[in-house]
Amino acid sequence: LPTEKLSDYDVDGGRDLDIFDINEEAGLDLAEGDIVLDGRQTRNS
Amino acid sequence: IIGDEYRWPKTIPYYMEDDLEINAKGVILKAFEQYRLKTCIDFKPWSGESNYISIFKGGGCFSSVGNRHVGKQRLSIGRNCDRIATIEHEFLHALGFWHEMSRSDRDDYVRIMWDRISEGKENNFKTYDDTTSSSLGVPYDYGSMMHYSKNAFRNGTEPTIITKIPDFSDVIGQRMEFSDSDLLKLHRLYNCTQGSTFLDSCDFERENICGMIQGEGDQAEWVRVAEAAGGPDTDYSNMGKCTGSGYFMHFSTGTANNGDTALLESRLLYPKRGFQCLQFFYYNSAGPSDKLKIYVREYDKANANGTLRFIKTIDGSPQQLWQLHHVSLDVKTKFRVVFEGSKEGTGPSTGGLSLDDINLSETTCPEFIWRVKNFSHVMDNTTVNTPIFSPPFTSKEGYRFQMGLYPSGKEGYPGELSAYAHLVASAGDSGQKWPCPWKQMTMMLMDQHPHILKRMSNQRSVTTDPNMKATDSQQFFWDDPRKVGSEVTDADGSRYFRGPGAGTAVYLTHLRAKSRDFIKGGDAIFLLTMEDVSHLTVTQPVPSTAEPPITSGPTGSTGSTGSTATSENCLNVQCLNEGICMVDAGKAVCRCAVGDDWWYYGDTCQNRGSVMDKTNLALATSLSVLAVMLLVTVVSVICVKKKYKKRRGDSSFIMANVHA
Repeated sequence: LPTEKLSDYDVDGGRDLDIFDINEEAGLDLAEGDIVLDGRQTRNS
Repeated sequence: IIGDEYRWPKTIPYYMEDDLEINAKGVILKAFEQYRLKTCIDFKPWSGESNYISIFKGGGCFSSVGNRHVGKQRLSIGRNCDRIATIEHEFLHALGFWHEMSRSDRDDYVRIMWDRISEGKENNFKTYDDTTSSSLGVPYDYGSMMHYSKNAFRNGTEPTIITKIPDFSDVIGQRMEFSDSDLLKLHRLYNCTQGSTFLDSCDFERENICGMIQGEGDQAEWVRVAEAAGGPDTDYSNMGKCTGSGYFMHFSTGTANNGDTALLESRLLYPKRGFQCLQFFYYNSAGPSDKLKIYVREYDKANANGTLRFIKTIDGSPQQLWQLHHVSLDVKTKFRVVFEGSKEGTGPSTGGLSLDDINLSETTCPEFIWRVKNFSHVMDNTTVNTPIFSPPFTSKEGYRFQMGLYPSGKEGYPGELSAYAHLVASAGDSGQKWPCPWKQMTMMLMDQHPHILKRMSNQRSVTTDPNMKATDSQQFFWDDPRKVGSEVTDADGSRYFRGPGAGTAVYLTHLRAKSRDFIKGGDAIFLLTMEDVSHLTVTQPVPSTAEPPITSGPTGSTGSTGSTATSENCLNVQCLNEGICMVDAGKAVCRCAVGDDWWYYGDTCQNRGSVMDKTNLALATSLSVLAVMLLVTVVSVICVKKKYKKRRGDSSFIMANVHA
């Protein structure tokens, strides 16, 4: 017999995170949220 | 991005780093399959090519734009990035696409609410002018998977992007699949004519019925109709919604004689991979003994007229319903698909066999179908936190699983569909290994658009990691459901144990589920698979002719340290000549651009080298060595000469009493 009932596992941690939210939480500060720029692409902000 | 130098070859070499999650690796392969089906872009394991994409688990999901010619070009699929649409999104960047939001004509279509954007994030809403970025003649696409969602980078609760056509407010930011415009742009940028693994699609809307032919030697015919006596009343493509359209193919068994057959053959098809999936909708209103059989007609030099090979009989008793069917094929030569309807007994005087929305591609078929009838009603009338379950399905390896769906979401997620995959076992089951090792379960809500290339199905995958512990227990999460699950009784009275579920509370919003063709004829169709992915636990082989890829250090390992460290450590480092700064063993270093016969080098990539320089250097070195050797030889000769001359001079001296 089952020893105990295990809870479901939410792979998203119960949150609807878009790419940009995931990167922001990870502390990334990339161009447009998810683009790695090199020297030639870097725009003068 | 404008510039041919940013294009990749149509077959892109990739290397999956060891740090990737196994589920992510499996989903990446699924994303590659979508690229193969819908575009001419293909992917192959890196075999020493000078430029390749290294996919690793960084602190998030990110990529460069276009081919940077840096040798190893990194693309991160970090934690929570293992969704097919996210992976396709990042690869679209790598292929040379910016976000839809950065188009030069963006402001014609959306309003940016600058005061609602988080401080310091305004630069994410810049646009590129048309000298840097081209829209490739494709209209602004709210449905692009490269578009931000309405709440991107917001500082409060109000949206940062307002679409000028309000209906698109919730369309933007879809992360389901390529939109038609995404594909059109990709086709234009890479001169694609069609998908590599796509073979044929037919909804019978045109009179030419997609080049299909009536077979020879049969006694009856398939007829293109908009409705049939005895059913169906409408086709499946349009469900009778459009006047003057909505056709399907029908073989009337009501009017045929006993023993009659009718052959419907596809146009000639040329396979490349040797395996195919035939998918079609089938309506059976014929007699109980009438049959639909699938054959292939294969052609080779010995059989110019083709040889008919039986594949399978489509099972099932007559039903007042368009049913979805999949048939796996394994054809390696030129062929046609043949549908044979046969009347094999007495039956009703009306009705027959009907076909619609046929799709053929060189892909693997989904294994299991779960159809939820009257799905809109189910969504609207199920209370929150109430699941419904698919029947248990048995995989090739003998594991049983089922999908649990919360039509009104889990608690706290109203307006969402929540979806979970569960392992299942019955009292007498034996032969499985527990905890279940590395099986990837995929739950796909099928977009039932007639054309496979235009579908934007929603799918999520979870993988059974045999070492994963439950969050609130020391038990293995994917252990035997008889041990970690609970016993349930099915509607038919059968009893089994259902293990805990893994999935997501935010599978799809109701709004999206009610869009496109996710619900057709009132029904939703879930396609489920369980695949063995244990081969993905093994390191991808490194080509023998190439240097091994640099092991992901602080930048490439798990967690958020990686790329944050990259950005922080690299703040004061400027790499010249397209070099890229990255962190290696805790230090910021420049990775310099290289080409086939040139490269940059130096701390900041300030120096340029080339094969020509190397040749010149070798020549100069050789000449210098030769000159030095000559000099040494000349000096030696002179010295020896001098010495002997001196000796000869000394010999005039006569020694006395030598023998005394």
